[in-house]
Amino acid sequence: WFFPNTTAIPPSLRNTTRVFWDAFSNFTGCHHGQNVDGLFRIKKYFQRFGYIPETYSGNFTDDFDDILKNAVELYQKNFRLNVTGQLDALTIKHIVVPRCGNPDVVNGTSLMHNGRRKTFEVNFSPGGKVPRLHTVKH
Amino acid sequence: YTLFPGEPRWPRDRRDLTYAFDPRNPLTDEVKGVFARAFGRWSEVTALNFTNIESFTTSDITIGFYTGDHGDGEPFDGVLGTLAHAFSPPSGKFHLDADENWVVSGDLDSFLSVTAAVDLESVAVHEIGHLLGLGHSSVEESIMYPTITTGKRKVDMTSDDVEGIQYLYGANPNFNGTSPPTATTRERDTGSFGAAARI
Repeated sequence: WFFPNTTAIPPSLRNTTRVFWDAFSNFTGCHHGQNVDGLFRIKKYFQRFGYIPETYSGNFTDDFDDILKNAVELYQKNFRLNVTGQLDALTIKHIVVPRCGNPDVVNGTSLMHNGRRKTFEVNFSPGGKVPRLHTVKH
Repeated sequence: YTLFPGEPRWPRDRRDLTYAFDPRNPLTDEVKGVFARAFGRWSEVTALNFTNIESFTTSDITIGFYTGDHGDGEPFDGVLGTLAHAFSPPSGKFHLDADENWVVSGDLDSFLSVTAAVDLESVAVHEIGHLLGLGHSSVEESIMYPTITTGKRKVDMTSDDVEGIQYLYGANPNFNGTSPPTATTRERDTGSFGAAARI
């Protein structure tokens, strides 16, 4: 769909509902320890953008566990939000904004922090169950 | 600014890069011109040149609009959500979600009232940054910030973007000054650069 300008967009298309991510608004306020129906989908979101490693694929539950908490915290750091580890309103608001499909975290390394070429590495324990967040400033 | 792990970049002997559009996408000259302007913004500040060619199979950079699962393991998700993605050098693959409502003129009039429209040039400039080796930046004003609010146009390089690309490829000898270009959108769109860059 290409439009020369916004006035050329048919009214029916102007306020199209976001298909998937708007539903994430239902998770506003979720925090560690909760079990919320459908929460596994937000884990998939974080995995898509590198916040949860691919090794966790297929094992997502609806538990707000350590995996999700660490992913939320890293996301909040990347986007300079208050690091609460919870899916607070501002974090959800950021999540549903349209974005580039490229990951923010590549091979466990988040490069998205303030400052020139700082990298923050996210290491996960060998057992693959309990992630450990470890930051290294280069 | 940030770089991909390993700091991949186009090799020294490839500073004149070609780009081509997927022939399955019937794009108008106006749409192609948007990409030309987007490439031009990067070549304005660094020692890279970009030329549109017809051969999709031999081009350094390939651009295509696709829907849903298009074969690279990163399916698009319909309107909004993910808008586009691009691969790090020297892959050159640049994919955009064909389901989006792409605005190609750069016209901002009444744009803010439209919640489901995305400025094509803004996304193109961002993705070209990936094609050249830049990762996502946490500087919200920068081109390489991962998100873009609908109804917004963001095509101006910030010092963060300029420093990043010049770290990888050096500065354009004709780029005088260390600060990013400050021309307004209207100046650019009606100036000699915008017109000359159109295919």
